[in-house]
Amino acid sequence: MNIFRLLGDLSHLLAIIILLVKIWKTRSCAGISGKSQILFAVVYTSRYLDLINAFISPYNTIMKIVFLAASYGTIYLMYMKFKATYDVNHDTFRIEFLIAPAAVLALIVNHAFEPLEILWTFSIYLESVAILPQLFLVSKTGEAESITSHYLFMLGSYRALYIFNWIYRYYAENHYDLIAIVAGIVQTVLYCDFFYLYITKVLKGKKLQLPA
Amino acid sequence: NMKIHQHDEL
Repeated sequence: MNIFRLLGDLSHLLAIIILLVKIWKTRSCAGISGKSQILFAVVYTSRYLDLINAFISPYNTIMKIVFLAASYGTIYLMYMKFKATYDVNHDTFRIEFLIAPAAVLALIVNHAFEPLEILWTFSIYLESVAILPQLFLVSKTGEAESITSHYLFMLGSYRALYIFNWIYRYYAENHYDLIAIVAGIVQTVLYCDFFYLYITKVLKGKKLQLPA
Repeated sequence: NMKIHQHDEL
């Protein structure tokens, strides 16, 4: 464990908490893409199946359970409890066009052709594009509540910090995983446009307006 | 390149 990965995991945890607080407090999931939340649940489910057969550390196990519970909890809030506030007309990204390519690529480019390894690889590829429906929704509605932009900033920061973790691990532990690194860079690049708007607008107290 | 046996990252 290193400071970059710890900060990344905490940033990820904070993002999930911000989202749950936003939905619970405002009793609304307006501006949130349910499609992205479904993709995140698929990502964590396919990645954390090793909970049953691999114990890394208490921290690792607890965080996996928290991420799984929070992602399913968010889907419950969005598609059941506060279903009436779900923006079904704007949340129209075709996630099958993200799931299928990630699955095919995981079968072709992976470290080992074993079920758990293929599922882990699939989850890595899918996570790198899982935010697209959310960014698509924000661009379609043209704006986002500030708390939603804080959620997105934390979520984008998590994998950006992981890049520093991978650099650190390469030099300090001579360990690297190209699949995770390439997918993590793609994932972070997808946030760049948002990061720019967040830093130039939201941090100055303005509303996040995307050129529709 | 170290063989990836166990993924210890979240």
